[in-house]
Amino acid sequence: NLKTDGSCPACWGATFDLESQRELLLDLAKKSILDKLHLSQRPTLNRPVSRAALKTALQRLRGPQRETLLEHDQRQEYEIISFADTGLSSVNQTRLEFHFSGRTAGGVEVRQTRLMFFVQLPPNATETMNIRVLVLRPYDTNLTLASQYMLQVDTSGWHQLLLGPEVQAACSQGRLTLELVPESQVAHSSLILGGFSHRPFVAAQVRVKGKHRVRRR
Amino acid sequence: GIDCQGASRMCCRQEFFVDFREIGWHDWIIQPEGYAMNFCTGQCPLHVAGMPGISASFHTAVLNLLKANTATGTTGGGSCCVPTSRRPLSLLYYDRDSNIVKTDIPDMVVEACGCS
Repeated sequence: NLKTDGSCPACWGATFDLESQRELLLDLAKKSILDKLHLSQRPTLNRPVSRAALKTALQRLRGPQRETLLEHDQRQEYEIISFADTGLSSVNQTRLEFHFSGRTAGGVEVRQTRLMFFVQLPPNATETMNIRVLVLRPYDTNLTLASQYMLQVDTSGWHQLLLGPEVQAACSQGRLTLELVPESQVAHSSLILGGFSHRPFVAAQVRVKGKHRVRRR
Repeated sequence: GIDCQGASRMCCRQEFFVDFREIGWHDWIIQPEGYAMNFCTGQCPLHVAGMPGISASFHTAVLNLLKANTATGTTGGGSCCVPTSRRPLSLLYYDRDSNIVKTDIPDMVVEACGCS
């Protein structure tokens, strides 16, 4: 017992008085949760997420197409949904910025990332979407093109794209930038929606890296 | 295992629910609204040390009597009432970037207690 420098109550047979020790128990619960989430303190939320966006994202991820990674591993795993910031978008392209700090930036292995976005098409139209992955190279101030994907969009609605290892590396470094460019470039031909319940997001499956063990002689 | 009830002072599991709203964490923890943390409390006489639970059987009673008769006393340490079974807690929460994180935290809910 760190406070009393005595034996732990569990070992000298005392019965715990629940009401008088309630605050202590709640403090222990908080500490346990923060320790196991590898957090030094509870998160302070600076950018609120709407309930509609949250609900939509969770519903999309529960769909039948979801792949399950079946490796048996004891390391703690996380599934992270990151909603996009669309600050630098224009009429001809949509730029999506995702931020992963703390736990995901270093010390973790990003195993799979998926992009989910909503496209509104004119009736009887199809669209080829060019999805570019932009990264910040070391010692460089400008974003450069790391890879790109072409996705055929035939219907209005939610679309999903499984992203490759260069995206996983960007997530591990804390920042991911994607550009969605419709190939047709006709004004208002297709629209990538970003409203409350149509906000684009990335879903990442992350695993804590194994600790490097040093054997002491 | 045994759940604490009545006036028994023997090693048992005490139920204890942590309400996230009560501790002001409901804004960043989306689900669940709380969880049953529980904890172990009570006495562990030497003759039940090492028993995963206090089971009532003739065989167990005989073993306990043998231990009690050959026990050298409880000085210099004793048996502790500790969790013998725990299960994880699934949590859905916001991180500091307002990303939504889902994870299973191991060993958060005490399911049973016994004497070490």
